[in-house]
Amino acid sequence: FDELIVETATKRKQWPKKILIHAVQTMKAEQE
Amino acid sequence: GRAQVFATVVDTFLEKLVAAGSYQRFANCYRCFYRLQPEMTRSIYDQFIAQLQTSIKEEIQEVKNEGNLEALFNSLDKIVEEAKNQEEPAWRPSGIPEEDICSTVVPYLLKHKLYLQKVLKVKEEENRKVAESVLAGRDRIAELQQRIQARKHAWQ
Amino acid sequence: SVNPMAYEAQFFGFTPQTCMLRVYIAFQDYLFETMLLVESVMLKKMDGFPDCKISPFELRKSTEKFLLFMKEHFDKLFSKMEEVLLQLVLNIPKNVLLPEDKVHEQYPDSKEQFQALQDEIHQLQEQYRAEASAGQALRAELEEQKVVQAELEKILQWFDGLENICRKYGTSNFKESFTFLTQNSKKLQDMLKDVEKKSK
Repeated sequence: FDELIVETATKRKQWPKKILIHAVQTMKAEQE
Repeated sequence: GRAQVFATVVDTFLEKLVAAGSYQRFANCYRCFYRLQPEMTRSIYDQFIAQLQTSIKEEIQEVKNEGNLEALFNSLDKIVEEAKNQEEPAWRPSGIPEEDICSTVVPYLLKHKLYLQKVLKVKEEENRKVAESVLAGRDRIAELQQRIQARKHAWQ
Repeated sequence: SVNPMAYEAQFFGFTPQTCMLRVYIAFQDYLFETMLLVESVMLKKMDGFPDCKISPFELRKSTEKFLLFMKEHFDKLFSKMEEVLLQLVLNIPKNVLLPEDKVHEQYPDSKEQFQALQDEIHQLQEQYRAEASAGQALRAELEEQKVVQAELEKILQWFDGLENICRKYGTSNFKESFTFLTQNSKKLQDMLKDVEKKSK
């Protein structure tokens, strides 16, 4: 349970930035 | 700050633990040995307490280093300080990641939308100009056709 | 219900309870170790007194008695410490938002906004595609107009050329000269007929 919490919390902290990178890349590619 | 509170709380814990395990209590439990060697008992007790305190202090320092607690406590103090005027409970993860991610992406979608609106405007302006030339071209062709018709009728 | 303290875990990288458990276990181990140390020192000391009547068993009982007492206090004090630390140090107050989540403060109803934005962007993309193809069609027509205009101008030049020929050979007004020509040729035909009749 503890590992699950830490894993989830870590994803909540890190993944928005990762996803954002891809989202921005997609938008930039579309703009180009 | 948190670091200070943490140190104080641990020190208090240690003090109270040592106070609980008083020499009287210790000598009382080890009565047989105490009767034989009271000085020895005292020195063993003092070493016991010193060793316990040292170990616990070292452990706390290790936990602090491992978890980088000092820095985290200070940074959390700052974050809390910045939010001191915030009365309302702050946002918390909803448990639905695909919804929570929206906020992260929205600012970039806004920029993207502005970009698309800009290029669309440029395109529309460009097309407006080309459309004007096309209309002028159509008029010109109509006029040429008329002139040709006129000449043709004249000949006919 | 367990409070997972997930938000704290997001900040610290570990759950506060785990941190406390780690400290508890370490402290407890030290307590036991030092107790064993005390006992082994006493045993060693007792070797130095041959007439000592204390058996290791008795000594062990004393150790357990003292340890039991210490453990009770240890647990009581530790749970107090844990309570204070979880409340004052290892916790994130309800009104506090972590820096990486600041964006949620700026865009509170992001789900609706996100959907609306996606629709708007989709619509803009459609409009842009329409404009782009309209632009292509317009440019294509412009090219076509160039060709058509060139053709029509050629025809007009052809007419001009025609008229220039007429002017060049004295027929300024084509219609008159055409009438004149027609009359002339008619006259010639009459004369021809005349001549033929006379010759018969």
